Amino acid sequence: AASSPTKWYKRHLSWRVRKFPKESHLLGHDTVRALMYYALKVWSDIAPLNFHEVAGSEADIQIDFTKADHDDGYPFDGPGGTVAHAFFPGDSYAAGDTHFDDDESWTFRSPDSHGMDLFAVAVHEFGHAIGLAHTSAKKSIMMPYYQGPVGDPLKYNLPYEDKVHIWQLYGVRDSVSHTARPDVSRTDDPPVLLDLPENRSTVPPAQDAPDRCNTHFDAVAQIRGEAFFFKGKYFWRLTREKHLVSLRPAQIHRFWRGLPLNLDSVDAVYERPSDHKIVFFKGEKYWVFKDNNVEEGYPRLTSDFGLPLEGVDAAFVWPHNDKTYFFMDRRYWRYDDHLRRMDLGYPKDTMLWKGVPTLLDDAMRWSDGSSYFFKGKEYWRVQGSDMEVEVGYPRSIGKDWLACREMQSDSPAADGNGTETRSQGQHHVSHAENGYEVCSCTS
Amino acid sequence: PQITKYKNMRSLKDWLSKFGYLPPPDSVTGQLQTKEALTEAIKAMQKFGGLEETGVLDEATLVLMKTPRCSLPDMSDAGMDSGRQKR
Repeated sequence: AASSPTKWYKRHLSWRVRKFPKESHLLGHDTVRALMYYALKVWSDIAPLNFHEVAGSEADIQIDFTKADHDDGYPFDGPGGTVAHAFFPGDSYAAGDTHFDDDESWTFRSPDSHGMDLFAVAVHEFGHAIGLAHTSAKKSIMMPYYQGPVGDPLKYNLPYEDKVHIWQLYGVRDSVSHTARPDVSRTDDPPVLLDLPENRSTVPPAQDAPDRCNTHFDAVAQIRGEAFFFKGKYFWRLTREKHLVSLRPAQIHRFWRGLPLNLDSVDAVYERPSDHKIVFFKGEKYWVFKDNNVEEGYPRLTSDFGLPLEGVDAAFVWPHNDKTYFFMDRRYWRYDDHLRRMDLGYPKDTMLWKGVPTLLDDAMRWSDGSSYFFKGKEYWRVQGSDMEVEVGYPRSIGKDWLACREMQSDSPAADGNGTETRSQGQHHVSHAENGYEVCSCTS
Repeated sequence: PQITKYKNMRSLKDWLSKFGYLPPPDSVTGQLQTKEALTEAIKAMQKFGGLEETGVLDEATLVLMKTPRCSLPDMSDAGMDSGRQKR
């Protein structure tokens, strides 16, 4: 096999899908992202690598669905033939980039004859993106020829040959046994429904679910490029395109696994720029999450950050300098997440942020390069590296972020009889049955 | 139709070069590889693909070559290394 040229010397690698398949009716954006997530997880489950999805233009592994000649010297050739490729690690900015031929009929959970199983191909290509070359071993996922679907992404187990090759590059992830060979008597399990990392709760919202159009929020955060609005035990989620995923809020504890069940709200949330873990604050305590699972050893005290034990009102990462800002009452602090220490000279008076109110609910960065500050039902925008609120603010949170119209309410009275009130005023009969509701999100 | 495609010798050589079984075309001699070199390249490709190494372009070999696959080469160090810059 071709010798593997190099490997990544950092262990935290960012990824994003830059260009989605054009034929999006076959595989939606969320499904593509979920399949990429699981294909990368196959490798990070056994090797000490961590992958995190990011928004914006910077990512170690840029994923494109493209076709024909796409200006990298390796043109695709229409259906069949070459179906994908990836760039090995190295110094080039193209290192790790992974391209799929958009002329292929990409599928998931379809019979072999119906197209190209995206998960199987993605696992192979990400193998290249982290430094593996082709092998002639028949059972290896790094064999160059497409061999059909590999089954359920949640249950996929790399062939032993591939595990050995990745361990030779990066070592063994803690808690993984490198001596355990696969059970050869095991037969392949049939594919099962994909349990996506996103909220797919089938539990109907409780009566205490808040009204998103008529409330203030405990915390707001940009996580993996998406916006999360937290209120009480619930949160709403917006896609990177700022589309509300569901009018119904999801329950915090059903998604963010590991928070104490008696936690009735959070104060502030932010995604750490150093390793993309997510930090939740409540009073004097904080929790760190890897994806949506809490890390061991938490909660800990906010004094770890050099913050007072009274906690924080707001936390966000300023895109301008990649520093983390904490706001409490009329003071703010600047923290360096890469060095894990508070910058000298803080706290300072929030008056330095002209036009930003005191006693914030929370703040967040957004993909447009601006910072957003939330208080009550209103928000303020600060552009780029400015420290002054833009003209025209405050504006309505509900109207601009949460698909509310003027004077709209989605109170239980409007939502409790099996109908869903949409912002356009359309009424849709619910498919609720036996107290459960099956939802399909296609955006 | 799949088989006839690789009866075109240039297509065969292109394929073998693309995936690293033949050296890249020389600027002076073009693709004037010897018959022996071609046979050895086919054998290497057959071996990598798990087929019997006959050096003959039989049906199983042609089917293998038509199988959808990754663009990266199998046998050369002229792979898609990171030193190659995107245009």
